[in-house]
Parts: sequence; C-alpha cells; structure tokens
Amino acid sequence: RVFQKSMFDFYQEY
Amino acid sequence: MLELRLVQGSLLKKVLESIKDLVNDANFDFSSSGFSLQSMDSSHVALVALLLKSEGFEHYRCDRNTSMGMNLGNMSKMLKCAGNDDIITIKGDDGSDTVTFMFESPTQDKIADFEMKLMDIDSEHLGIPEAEYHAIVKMPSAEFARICKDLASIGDTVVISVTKEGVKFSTRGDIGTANIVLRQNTTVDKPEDATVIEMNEPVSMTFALRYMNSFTKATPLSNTVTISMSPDLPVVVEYKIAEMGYVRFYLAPKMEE
Repeated sequence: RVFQKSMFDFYQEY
Repeated sequence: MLELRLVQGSLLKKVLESIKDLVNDANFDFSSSGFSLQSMDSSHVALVALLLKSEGFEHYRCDRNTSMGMNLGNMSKMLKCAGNDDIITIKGDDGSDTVTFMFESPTQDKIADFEMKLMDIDSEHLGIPEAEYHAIVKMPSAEFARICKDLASIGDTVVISVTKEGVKFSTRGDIGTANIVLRQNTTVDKPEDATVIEMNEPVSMTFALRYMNSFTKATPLSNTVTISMSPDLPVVVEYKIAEMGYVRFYLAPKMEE
C-alpha cells in the first residue's frame, strides 16, 4: 500500500 | 510603521494567484530585509515558502519585525482591483488590525486605497534545514505545467524518476498509462528553454498530481522551475522571482509502508 506522507513526517515544528 | 512600494505591482498579484488556492490564511512576516511567508495547506501535505527581499522594492521601510495574519482569498480579491501596470504600496501601522494596499496607475492619474482587516492566525512554523538533494532538475516552467496538466487527465499520481538518461514523469489510471521523458538539453537559443539535470544519485518518488498542478499556478512568475528531490525528503518545486526572491512549494511524497 502507498500512503501519503505529511510534512510533519519530515520537518519539526518550532 | 511599515511601508513597501513595489513598482512592478503585477508581481504581487501573481504571487497571490500562485498560493491562494493552496493556503487559506497565512502570516506575512515583515523585517528590515524583506518579507516572507511560510504556510502549510490544510492537510499538511504541502507547504509554501515565499521570500521577497527588500532590495526588490523601490521603497522599503519596516521599523520593527512584525507579523500580519491575512486571508489570502480576501487579499487576492483586493489585489485583483489593481491594474497590471499599477504600482502597489503596502502600508501598516503598529498595533493596527488592518493593512492598506495602495494602487497607483503608472501616470499617477488614478490612486486607490483598499484597507483589509487582519486576522489572528495560529501558524505552525516548520524548521526546514538546508539539504543536499540527490537530483535537481531545472526546466522551462511552461513545460512542467504542461506535463502536470497532461498527466492529471490520465492518473492521480506522478512518479518522477531521475537517472542519467533524463527525467521521467509517469502516471497510470483506469484508461491506461503515460510516460514523458525529458533529456538534458542545453543546446537551446535561450537559457530559459534549457533542461538541466544535476544528479548525484538516481531517485524515483511518487507525488499527488493535484498538488503539483496547484504549484504550477506560479508559472507566470518565472520562465524556469527547479525540482529538487531526495528519497527521504519532500520535493521542492521552486519558482525564482527575478532579483527579489522565490516561491517554493514543498510536497510530501507518497510512500510504501
């Protein structure tokens, strides 16, 4: 299955 | 006190048109060096980062760093009232809950001001470190827009693969499949017509075409677009704004789990 990643999977909030 | 005068007002109109469908509300961060914006779409799959440096303005005054929350749909409505040749000035006062857009015709015989209500926005700012990308493709922006539009009529996702052979855009859907390959081509009359592929390692990633097509609304801002990819990072689709800055779109890939 292919899933749509989110920005939060790659970058941290600050 | 904030006052920014942009002789080429159409630039600001184009910037708004390129991002307003992706992001509803955003904080504009003004400082003495220019203004920037970072915002994600509501599903947190895509992110837009805008930078317009103060050097690009005829007059730029920002006494202290300030952030203004604006509804981009409303801002777009107001900027659409500016003529394409108009000079646009953005004005704000400390503590005010409005921002003023002033439009001057090139011959100075028509001057309009539109005051827009600001809003409080809880924005989630992401730290995006500089990255080394496996592959960077620079190509004509109109060509990229054409490819995204064509592929979206066949499928929902695009696989972008960069090898030393070139860059391949592929999709599949109920009616069939499509593959478009662009080879590096630097023997063109105009540099902006070139396709330049810088590849350190081959890379192949899958993205939603709906977002890619939304990004191509920035095509009027630049003749070229740069697509930067690494396997474990969102793709960066960048439109440079001549002498002033950029609009960058980040898109999280679709991955197998």
